[in-house]
Amino acid sequence: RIPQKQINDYYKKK
Amino acid sequence: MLEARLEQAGVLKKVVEAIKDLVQDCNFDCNDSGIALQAMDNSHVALVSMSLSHEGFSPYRCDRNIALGINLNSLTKVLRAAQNEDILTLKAADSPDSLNLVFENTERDRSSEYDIKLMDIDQEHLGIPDTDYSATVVLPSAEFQRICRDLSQLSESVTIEASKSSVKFSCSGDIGNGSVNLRQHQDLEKPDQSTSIELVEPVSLTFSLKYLVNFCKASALSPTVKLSLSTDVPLLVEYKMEAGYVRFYLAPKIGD
Repeated sequence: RIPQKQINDYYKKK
Repeated sequence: MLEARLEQAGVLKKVVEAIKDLVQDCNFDCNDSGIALQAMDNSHVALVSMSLSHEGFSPYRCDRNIALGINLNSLTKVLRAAQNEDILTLKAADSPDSLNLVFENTERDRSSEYDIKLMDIDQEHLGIPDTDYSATVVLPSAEFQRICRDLSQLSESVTIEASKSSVKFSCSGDIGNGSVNLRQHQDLEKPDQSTSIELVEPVSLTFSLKYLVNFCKASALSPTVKLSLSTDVPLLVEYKMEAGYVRFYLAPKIGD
């Protein structure tokens, strides 16, 4: 299984 | 208040159909420039961003910012009552408890009216910066859908490799492996059937097929889809509409 990153790791809260 | 008349109810039907399996409850943010939506899926791996410009409506009126908190399952149930060709009018008050939808057939001898209860949704908005992607691929949306569906039979994930003249989708699973290679080509008679690649540098990234198959439910919105890739940045999958877009962002898998 390849680990999955999350969207929050790239884009920050406005 | 909001009052927005859409010539073709089919546009909203297709938008909701495209995103309802990814997100359940979301705010439709209305202001004078149009109606927009941003939401992440429950696992925070994918994000959908939708925009319908005021230019797509006639007339369009929205004096204040209004957030319509909608359960997409409920909206789907109501939109099932609309024909694709029906004229759809959305109405809401400034601090609305409900959204009013009226569907009229083109002959104007039938009109149906529905109200959907709204909900308070506390949603975080993410800032998505303008990105210069290493590779941008435009291909027929039906082709992309077929590739994702076929490869998802073999594996959970797909590696997308973009080079100067081709884009390769490959996967490997328990029963074996598979790949589809698309060469850049221009179809002059049917431009929507072309595959084009804009490349700054070659890129190879791995993504979950489950999400990509889900994104492909937006294929009815546009004959073509644009994939934008850069190393260690979420994949952008964009379906353009006449006056707007549906964009999906998918975080890559790592350690490949």
